[in-house]
Amino acid sequence: PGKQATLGSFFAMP
Amino acid sequence: MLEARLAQAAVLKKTLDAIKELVTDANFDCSDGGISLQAMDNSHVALVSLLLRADGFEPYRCDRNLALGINLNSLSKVLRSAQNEDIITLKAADDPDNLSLTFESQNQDRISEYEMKLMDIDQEHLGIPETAYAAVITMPAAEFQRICRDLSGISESVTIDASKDGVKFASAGDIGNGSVTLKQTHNPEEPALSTSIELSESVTLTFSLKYLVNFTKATPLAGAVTLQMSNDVPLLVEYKMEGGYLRYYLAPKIQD
Repeated sequence: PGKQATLGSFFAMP
Repeated sequence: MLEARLAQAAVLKKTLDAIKELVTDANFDCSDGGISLQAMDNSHVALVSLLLRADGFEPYRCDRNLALGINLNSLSKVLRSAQNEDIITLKAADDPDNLSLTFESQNQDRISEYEMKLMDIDQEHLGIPETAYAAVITMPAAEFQRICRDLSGISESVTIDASKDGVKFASAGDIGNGSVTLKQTHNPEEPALSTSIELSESVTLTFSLKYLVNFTKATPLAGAVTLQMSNDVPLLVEYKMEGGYLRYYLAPKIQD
């Protein structure tokens, strides 16, 4: 169920 | 230079066991505040954030900031040579090629000395925003481990639903479905065995159990675990230990 998100879509990348 | 003496090797051994399957190589960032690490897994779905505060060491000395690039599998192999009760001293020069590790038995009748090669790691630090989470759930770490393990037999995913009625972990798979609901409990004799649910609004999120099961390798570090959740943001799973914490962040599964 659902697609796995990555952290880059929530946290600021350097 | 860095010199950090830790009274119990077990803390470092258990910490390594809790992160080495998620992260292969990482910088241990040493400053006068202590030793920290932030690293994502290869798929960029999970992140580990470790802090071992300076006051957890005796003595602790770090003259200037150092990034010690370490292969966690190698460090784990070296730490296997330390007994749980050994005193560990970590030492590194200012521009180090090696990390020196000394393990002393409690009665100091055995001293083991190892040197481990360091590596250059070009590491991306993510900016994690300060978040006031809508749901903060504290429960026995062993209970969380059992729930994740049990539900991983049913499905690859778990939906965690925190509401005023409790927190429900539910999975559905090919063989059927299952759920575990925890109500708030209070055990004044043993606070670590209590479950507390602080809620400002209901939260429902779905996560991959593979990662959660991996996070529960930190169970030997702490009696309790805290899950912090808000809708549509990553889950924060925190194990607090004496002198620091081990935090994991996990991106949710989102509807297509």
